[in-house]
Amino acid sequence: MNIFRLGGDLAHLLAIIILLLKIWTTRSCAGISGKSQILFALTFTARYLDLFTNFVSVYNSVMKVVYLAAAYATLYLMYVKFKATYDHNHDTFRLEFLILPAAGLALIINHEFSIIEVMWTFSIYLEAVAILPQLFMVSKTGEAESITSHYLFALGSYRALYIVNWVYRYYSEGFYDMIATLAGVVQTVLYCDFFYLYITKVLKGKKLQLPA
Amino acid sequence: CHRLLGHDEL
Repeated sequence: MNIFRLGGDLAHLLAIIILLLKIWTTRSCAGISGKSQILFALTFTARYLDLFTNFVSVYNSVMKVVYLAAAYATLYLMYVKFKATYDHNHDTFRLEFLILPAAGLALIINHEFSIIEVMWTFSIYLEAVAILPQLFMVSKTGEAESITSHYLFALGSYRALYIVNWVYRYYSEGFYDMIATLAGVVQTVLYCDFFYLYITKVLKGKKLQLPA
Repeated sequence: CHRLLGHDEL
């Protein structure tokens, strides 16, 4: 463990907590893409199949459980409890366009052709594009509540910090994982225009407005 | 790359 990876995990945890708090306190999931949340739940489910078979540390196991619980709690809040506030009309990204290519690629490019490893690889590829429905929704509505933009900033920062972690691990212990690293770069690049808007607008107290 | 048995990252 290093501070970059710990920082990334905490940024990820912060993002998940911000989202749950936003939905719970405003009792609304307006502006949030349920489809992205489905992809995140799918990502954690496919990635943490080794929760009971591969014990790394208490921290690792606890965080996996927290991520899984939070992902499904968010789905429950969005599709059951506050279903009436879910914005179907703007959350129209076709999930099969993301799930099928990720699954296909995971079968072709992986570290080992075993169930657990292919599922891990699938989760890595899926996570890289899981935010697309959310970014698509923000571009369709043309704006995002500031709490939603804080959520996106924390979520984008998490994988950016993981990239720093991979560079650090390469130089400090010779560890590298090209699949996770390249997917992480793609994932972070997808946030770039959002990061620009967040830093130039939201941090100056303006609302996140996308150029129409 | 040397592969850890399983993955140690979240």
